[in-house]
Amino acid sequence: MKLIFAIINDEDSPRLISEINRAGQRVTKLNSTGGFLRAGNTTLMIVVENDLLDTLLGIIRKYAKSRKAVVNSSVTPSVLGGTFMPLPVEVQIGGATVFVVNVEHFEKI
Amino acid sequence: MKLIFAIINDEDSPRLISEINRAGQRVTKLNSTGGFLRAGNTTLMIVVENDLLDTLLGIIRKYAKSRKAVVNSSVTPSVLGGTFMPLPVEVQIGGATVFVVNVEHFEKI
Amino acid sequence: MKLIFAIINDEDSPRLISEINRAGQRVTKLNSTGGFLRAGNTTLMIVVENDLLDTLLGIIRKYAKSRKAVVNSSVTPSVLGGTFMPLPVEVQIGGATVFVVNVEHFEKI
Ligand SMILES: Nc1ncnc2c1ncn2[C@@H]1O[C@@H]2COP(=O)(O)O[C@H]3[C@@H](O)[C@H](n4cnc5c(N)ncnc54)O[C@@H]3COP(=O)(O)O[C@H]2[C@H]1O
Ligand SMILES: Nc1ncnc2c1ncn2[C@@H]1O[C@@H]2COP(=O)(O)O[C@H]3[C@@H](O)[C@H](n4cnc5c(N)ncnc54)O[C@@H]3COP(=O)(O)O[C@H]2[C@H]1O
Ligand SMILES: Nc1ncnc2c1ncn2[C@@H]1O[C@@H]2COP(=O)(O)O[C@H]3[C@@H](O)[C@H](n4cnc5c(N)ncnc54)O[C@@H]3COP(=O)(O)O[C@H]2[C@H]1O
Repeated sequence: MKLIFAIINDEDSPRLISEINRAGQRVTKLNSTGGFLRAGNTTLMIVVENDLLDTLLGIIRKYAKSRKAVVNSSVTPSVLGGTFMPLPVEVQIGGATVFVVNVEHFEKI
Repeated sequence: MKLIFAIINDEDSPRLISEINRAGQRVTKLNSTGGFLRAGNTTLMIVVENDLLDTLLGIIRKYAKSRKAVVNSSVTPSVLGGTFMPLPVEVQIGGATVFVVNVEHFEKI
Repeated sequence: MKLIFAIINDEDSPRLISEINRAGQRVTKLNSTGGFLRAGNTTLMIVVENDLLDTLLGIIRKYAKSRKAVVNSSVTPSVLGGTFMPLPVEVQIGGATVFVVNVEHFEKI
């Protein structure tokens, strides 16, 4: 069996967890913090049979992929006298850091 | 050395931790969440010498085993005019999901 | 690649994390609890290339080493009529429990 760790953004967590469960697979969530941005993120732990590893990696790739999103940043150019003008800005969201370790023994008690 | 992960119910955690400590073994607790029930649970991390692995698995089996318990569910059958009548109901509590990975290097600083 | 777990004191965490980042390395922080003292501590997870393992262990040894510190304990010897007299007391602080597991697969999504 293999233990998958997936460090993902908090926003991707609910959808990804329910897709993992829909595939009949169990998953445990740990709250974590990124060292660099000091912002909260999510670490998932998934123990799978060897032959299901690629399926689970596929689900994570599909629902946590890093993608572009357009958000309205609150820019108030002084030339407009300070009126609020939502300015669409393209940012990078999502993404996951995934690592897999070997499980030597597994049991349900 | 081996690293044991044990995902247990919150109620079993204090007793199990003190039994692990009584056996002279150290343990670290992480707060976690079950993906399916979205309820809080506990993930224990225990690094042990190889020859103590079975002893620790034995302690986890003894103090976190899944068992039946009788709880009073608050049923108020309408036929009694709504008076509270505790109705004993049998539920499944406890249980643990345990997995072990190999530790290549261990040091105390 | 290798996955390093380092269980450290909360006070050492900010400095150690920024030194790990300064070395160009990523790190994820989990809040944890010691089983014996039931006090909060910090568990760091660091996935590194094999040839950087010793560098990271060196950084952890340098910034989380167990050391003596002098703290003023609030002792009010009755003989002085209860006036507050800070009494320097030497205590042991810091320290880390570090363990390394092998990573079979790593990917950024
Ligand atoms: N090898 C590894 N071991 C353990 N945990 C790992 C890891 N690689 C990534 N992570 C975890 O995943 C989060 C996102 O990493 P990512 O590389 O996508 O995105 C990173 C990266 O683009 C940048 N970054 C992080 N550390 C950096 C460094 N030392 N130098 C330059 N950029 C860094 O800042 C973003 C957020 O980093 P943050 O630390 O807040 O949050 C990180 C960290 O919690
Ligand atoms: N292979 C694995 N990898 C990572 N973590 C694992 C795991 N197996 C179990 N866990 C962890 O242990 C908790 C209890 O699992 P258990 O299988 O006893 O009890 C489970 C199981 O009876 C059921 N369940 C969970 N996922 C299911 C699914 N996809 N389909 C059907 N039943 C599911 O709901 C109970 C609670 O699940 P929940 O996810 O809230 O909480 C899970 C999860 O946090
Ligand atoms: N093999 C292992 N597996 C998993 N986690 C490990 C571990 N070794 C250490 N830890 C983690 O590191 C913390 C500090 O351990 P340390 O051995 O420096 O310092 C320990 C040790 O000096 C003492 N201690 C812990 N358990 C003991 C026991 N069963 N018998 C005697 N002394 C114990 O109390 C201090 C605080 O322990 P606490 O449990 O609160 O907190 C522990 C625990 O969270």
